[in-house]
Amino acid sequence: MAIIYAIASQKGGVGKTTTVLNLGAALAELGCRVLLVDLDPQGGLTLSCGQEPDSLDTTIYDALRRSTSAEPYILKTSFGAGLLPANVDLALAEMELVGSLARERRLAMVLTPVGHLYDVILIDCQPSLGLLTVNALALADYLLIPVACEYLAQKAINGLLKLVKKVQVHYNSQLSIAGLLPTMFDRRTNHTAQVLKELHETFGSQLRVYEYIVYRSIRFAESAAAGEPIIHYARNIPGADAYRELAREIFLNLPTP
Amino acid sequence: MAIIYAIASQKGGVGKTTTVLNLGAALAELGCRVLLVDLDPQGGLTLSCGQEPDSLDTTIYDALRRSTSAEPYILKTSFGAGLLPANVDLALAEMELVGSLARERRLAMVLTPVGHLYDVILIDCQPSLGLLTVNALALADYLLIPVACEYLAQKAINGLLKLVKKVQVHYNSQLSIAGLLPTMFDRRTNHTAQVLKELHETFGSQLRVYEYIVYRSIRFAESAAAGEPIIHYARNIPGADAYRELAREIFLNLPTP
Ligand SMILES: Nc1ncnc2c1ncn2[C@@H]1O[C@H](COP(=O)(O)OP(=O)(O)OP(=O)(O)O)[C@@H](O)[C@H]1O
Ligand SMILES: Nc1ncnc2c1ncn2[C@@H]1O[C@H](COP(=O)(O)OP(=O)(O)OP(=O)(O)O)[C@@H](O)[C@H]1O
Ligand SMILES: [Mg+2]
Ligand SMILES: [Mg+2]
Repeated sequence: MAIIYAIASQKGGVGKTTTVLNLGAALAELGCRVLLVDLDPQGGLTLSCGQEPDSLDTTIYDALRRSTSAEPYILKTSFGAGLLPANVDLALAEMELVGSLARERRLAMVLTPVGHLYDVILIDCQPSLGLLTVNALALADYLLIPVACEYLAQKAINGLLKLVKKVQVHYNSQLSIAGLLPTMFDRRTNHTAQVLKELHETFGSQLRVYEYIVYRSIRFAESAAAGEPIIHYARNIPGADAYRELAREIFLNLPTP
Repeated sequence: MAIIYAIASQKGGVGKTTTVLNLGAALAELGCRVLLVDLDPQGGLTLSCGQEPDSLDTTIYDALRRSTSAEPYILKTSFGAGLLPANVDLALAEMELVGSLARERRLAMVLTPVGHLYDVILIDCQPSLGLLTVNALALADYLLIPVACEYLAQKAINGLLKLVKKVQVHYNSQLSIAGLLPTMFDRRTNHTAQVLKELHETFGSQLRVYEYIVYRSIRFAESAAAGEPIIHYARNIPGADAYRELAREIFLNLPTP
């Protein structure tokens, strides 16, 4: 059964999509069977994999609507991972699910049937603590929280931790927090160093603050435009190392089949 | 009656909150009576004004719940603008409103009664096209779209334009698009220049792409941490000029009382 990570933060633009894409590609490079799940109606992950969301006939929305297995909707990426794509139709799911039964479990109905096909599943959440994100947390084994090393992103962590506690009580007692992944760190600025230091001081005793740091680089935005992961687009930049190292750690800790 | 701007984009981290804060402060500096409305449960605008969202007894959520005037809930900022603050309680509003009557009009019920007290009202939207953002669009005279000069932000524009058309048909035929405000532009990178060029090519014939460009600077994140607008925190950086110039244009075009 695959290990499932939810990559979430209600703060926008902190590197959720970038983390799912690049961690996924680095895991695939190590020989892992990986599924990337786009749970954001923006379809940022789908775009970053070189797909055009608006041209897709079916997406994750169709699986969620029918509460059926994701399998028929999964695409192959250029780097060997599977992709369960999304487009704007997914925005309807949130409104439609709100009044339905077992509304927090829909994603589980879609992903559990394909769990045996993968070693790792990474879920890219939208910048909100709404029903779709709750679905991801209700199902995941781990939550990984990208934190841009800037003030507003740092302040968003407490709100997410409160939601996690609620999810652990009501839906998923197995959910644990893998850690805070520092992103957009810039050696040239004091502010990002200050925020990183505060992350350790404020959260270091209760949560892991990954020692892998994703440095700021315009290559990330370029690689998204190229529809390629950073580990292929700009293999040698420091930011790519963090994703490779994180992938190696996850890979080495996978349960042996 | 105040002119109302909604500042929206479903793409996260493009500078929505930063734009409301700094455009608001620049308008207040010109002598405008300005109200800043935080319509994001993250409370980023509230934080950036130096307030602690979790310590507030009442917020915009209380006005929305009761469909009453915003007036009792408005705080004074250090730079002379009014602030209708938000905190995580606002996330409840979205779930509660979905099933209610006139759910797209709740924000209008809250802000119309204070319209005569201000010249300009700026609404900071959350990174989503859900009900709260629809409330802002249903009420606003103008929509201003901050666009980070990066690929994924550029791709988010069409989705927002589709929603605008629906809102114009069903809720607010007066809504017009003020323009695309380029943010996080970085002279040192080709990618941001390329995206800006494409913004003009793709959207320039139908929309205004503001000539005021907000350059990338870490001072913006620092100023949010200081709870101060950039025009006070780092008066002379290029990024501050764009907000001053945009404010001057809005100010000069206000209807004379
Ligand atoms: N380490 C980095 N350095 C510089 N830019 C980055 C980095 N990581 C991501 N980016 C860029 O920053 C922007 C935001 O990243 P991304 O879209 O992955 O964040 P997100 O949290 O998924 O956003 P959203 O909240 O909209 O879903 C994108 O343009 C992306 O290409
Ligand atoms: N021109 C700029 N240059 C550099 N950093 C900026 C600039 N404008 C904003 N920022 C910083 O980038 C981050 C994102 O900006 P901001 O929070 O205003 O975006 P947003 O669109 O409101 O995000 P969200 O989608 O989460 O509401 C913040 O840390 C902010 O301080
Ligand atoms: Mg994303
Ligand atoms: Mg914001």
